[in-house]
Amino acid sequence: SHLLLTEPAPLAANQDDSTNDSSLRILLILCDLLNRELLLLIGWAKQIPGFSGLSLVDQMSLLQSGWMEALLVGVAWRSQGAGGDELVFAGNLCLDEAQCRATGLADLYEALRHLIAKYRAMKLSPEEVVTLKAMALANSDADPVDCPDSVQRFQDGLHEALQDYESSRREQHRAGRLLMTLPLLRQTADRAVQAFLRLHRHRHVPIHKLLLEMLDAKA
Amino acid sequence: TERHKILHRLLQDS
Repeated sequence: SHLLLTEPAPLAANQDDSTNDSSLRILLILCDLLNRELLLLIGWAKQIPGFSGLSLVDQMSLLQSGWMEALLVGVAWRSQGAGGDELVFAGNLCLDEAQCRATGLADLYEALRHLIAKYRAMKLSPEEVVTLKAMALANSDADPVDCPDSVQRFQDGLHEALQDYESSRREQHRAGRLLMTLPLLRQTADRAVQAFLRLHRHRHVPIHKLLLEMLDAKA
Repeated sequence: TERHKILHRLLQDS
């Protein structure tokens, strides 16, 4: 319930009229949105119980490793609710397969559709979504870890919350099933990072400073 | 932290 309360309201995409190239325009709008989502994510992370008790080095490491996974949980959740085959980055930024292909995000589209299908089949609840997002961050396998015991306690607290929630619903296999989706989330996030780095390096798509700093940390 | 100064600053802001 604490995570549900601290979940930020979804952002809307800002329009961009700096270019006539429609594919480039979509990418500029998307990168601007992701940059603002990152800002929110960092503020949100500080409110996860146990996060602020970690050393600053570990807070940075977890965010640098797990930020894209946490953001994609949100995209997958919004897309799952939308029903169609579009990726819902924001209420006013839904990209279909053709748009993703035209913008160089075909690989990301395919990976995210797989993840969305999996979440949709599981009929995730809002409680599960926010816990999964926090767990993706806590479980980001940052290396090296400054204080392994604190990070472990942070993970244990979230795991316990998930188990308590699922046992209150009398779903004994549910926590395990959710944890088993984390490898696909990791794999999807890696493909997303590669796609944005490729767009920046090879197609010179300008990327905001914070987003670029976080992509560089993954490169 | 020099390479990741925006993240560092955001985490230190209360």
